[in-house]
Amino acid sequence: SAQPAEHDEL
Amino acid sequence: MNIFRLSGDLLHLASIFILIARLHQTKSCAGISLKTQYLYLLVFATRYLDLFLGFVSVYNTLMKIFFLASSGYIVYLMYSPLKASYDKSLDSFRVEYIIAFAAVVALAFPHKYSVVEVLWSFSIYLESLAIIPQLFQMTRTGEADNITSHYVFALGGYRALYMLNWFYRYYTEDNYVDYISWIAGIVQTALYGDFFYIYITRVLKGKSFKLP
Repeated sequence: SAQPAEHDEL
Repeated sequence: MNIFRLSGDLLHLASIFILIARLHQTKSCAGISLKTQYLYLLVFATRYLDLFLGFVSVYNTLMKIFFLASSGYIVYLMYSPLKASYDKSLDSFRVEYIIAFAAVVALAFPHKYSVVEVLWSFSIYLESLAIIPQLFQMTRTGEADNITSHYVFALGGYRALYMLNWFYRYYTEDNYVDYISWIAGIVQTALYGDFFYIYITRVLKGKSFKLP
């Protein structure tokens, strides 16, 4: 599964 | 970006406009928890430090600046011009416990051990619990004026929409999962359970928000 590389949400 | 996240963000934006309108119209902050507002300022200050570290989009940057500025403005209003209407004795939840709990969980389960990542996790966990002083105050007094209940509803609805967004992202972005956001988002939405029930069964039917 893909892990969040960067926080693109608010 | 997808429709669920955009709707969630817009509802979050709406909640802040509703609160600011409420403070301006009534020239009073009665019924609003300063502790919850202070926690949101802390949430945005610790999460949006990344404004200085990277760029996601113009939308993302503008929203972050808005959330930081508006939460600062609300805390300022309640501390200074509206201070006389603030009843400290009703806003009595011990907020230290929330901050300490979020700090411990953030230190125990961040994505990575770096200052920015631990602060990000802290802000996510803190946000999930930040409504507690507001709900506690409403439980204590047993009522809320309508515009305050619309504010709390919009604030709770925003994270519920984010959960649909995470479902959507899981299926459309190669099983994308951010487990910290998921866990905190579920807790955050669950905290509103009783509130949502009373809001739907009373306020939407034209009655005032009152606990049975």
